[in-house]
Amino acid sequence: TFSPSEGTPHLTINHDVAADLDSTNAFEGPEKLLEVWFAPNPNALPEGTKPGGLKAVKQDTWVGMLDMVNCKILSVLDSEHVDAYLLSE
Amino acid sequence: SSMFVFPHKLILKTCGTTTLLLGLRRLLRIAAAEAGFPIHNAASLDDIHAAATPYRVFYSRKNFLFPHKQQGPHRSWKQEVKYLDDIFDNGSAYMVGKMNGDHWYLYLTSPQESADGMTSPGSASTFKIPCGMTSAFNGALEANDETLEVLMTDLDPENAKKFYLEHASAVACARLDSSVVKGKTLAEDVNMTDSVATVKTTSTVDSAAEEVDVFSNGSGSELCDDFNTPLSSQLDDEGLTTEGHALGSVVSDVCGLSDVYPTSKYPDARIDSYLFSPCGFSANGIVPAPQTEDNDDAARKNHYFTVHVTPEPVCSFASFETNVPGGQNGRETSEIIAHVVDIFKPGRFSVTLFEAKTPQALTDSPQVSAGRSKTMEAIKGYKRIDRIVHDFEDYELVFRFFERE
Repeated sequence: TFSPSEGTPHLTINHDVAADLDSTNAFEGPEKLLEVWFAPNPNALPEGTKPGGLKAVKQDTWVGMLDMVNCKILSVLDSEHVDAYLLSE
Repeated sequence: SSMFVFPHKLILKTCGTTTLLLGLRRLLRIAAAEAGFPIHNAASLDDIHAAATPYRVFYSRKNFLFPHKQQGPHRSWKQEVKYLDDIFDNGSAYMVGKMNGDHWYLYLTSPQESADGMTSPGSASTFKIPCGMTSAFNGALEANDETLEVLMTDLDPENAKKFYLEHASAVACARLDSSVVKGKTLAEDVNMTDSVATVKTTSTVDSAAEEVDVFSNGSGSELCDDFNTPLSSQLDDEGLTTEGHALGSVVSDVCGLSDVYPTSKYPDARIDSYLFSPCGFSANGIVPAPQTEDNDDAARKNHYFTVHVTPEPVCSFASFETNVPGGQNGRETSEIIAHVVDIFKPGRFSVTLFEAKTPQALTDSPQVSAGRSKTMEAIKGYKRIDRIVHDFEDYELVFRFFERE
């Protein structure tokens, strides 16, 4: 058993989606991977960018984009440097 | 599917017949409107075409198993490239690997030289987005920027049963019985709000669960040994909150995923996993860098890994991706690959390692680089078929393909 430090990521579950998800026909196999960088590193955000950059964007805002992709948020593991969204399908 | 949001970049990996690229324009718009990243393709945000200027864009995928089932621009690589070329004005597309076998596609943009760091707002009639104009971005690439992706097909069918809800339910029942006997708890500190629960796990779970073959004894997926109580409710009593997440956690432990970045070496690592119904598994992990003498709390960086599994024999596939740097008091990249391959036992798999040519990477001696490369060539039980190196401007890509011996 270990004791996590203050920096340990924590988990939020979206029950509205996660509780009754049926993925009977959802899978095809290989995924698509998109990586979009807006700066070379997190300490080099361009002038005028809000503190926190993309991490400052509210979770609800991503929902609209993810709807276009056909994904729903199941849960979010957030930490100081990165937020990890687990998505449906 | 998974999404990772960093201050300076976003990674979106989507499964099945999702339409990932259809979200790209919205993403660029959000980056400008909500995060304040600069725009260079329009005069102001009032213009509906206005979008943030990315520094770099990568899009990659393995060849699809069923391209005719894909939607939107994803029916062919040609259409995907056209879609991206219509948005960006400096992209390059590549195919890596055997055309008549398992191959891998990559689209990437390169930083552009620009005299003034700006294009004329709205000057292009198509409102194409210039990427990575070098004078507009200050700062070096991240140190130790490397991404490892292992794409596995033809999974061992017997082993793949671990990723079916029916099997995992039976294993979970066995674990519950075991934990009651041993007096262990799965979690503490559960805060419920209207529709969202925040769970802070503060104790470990027993990873030594017994394997149960539900395919031979016919156990149901919804009920545990108390046949009137849904399994999810029984697990709720232990602090987990939905069946998909609860069983995902069990599968992570039982299959060995929880040990890829073990808490003995990465004490603050956390995994969020979900088992789909009737089958399929996804997991995200956040791995804070281990604390060292020259790496205080303020400088510690969080890395990620993500896993997606489609276990059906007709299209079995598993992927593992991480940007946790190899070595550096943690596990070597070759160890990670061997561990992951042992979890899924694929018939074939590819390994792509995408490494930034940072000053730190360039200081490695040829002997160190050669040694690291050699260890990645030998994966027990597999024969390395292909090794292809692409030398990009700021990155080196090494693609390897293996088949079971």
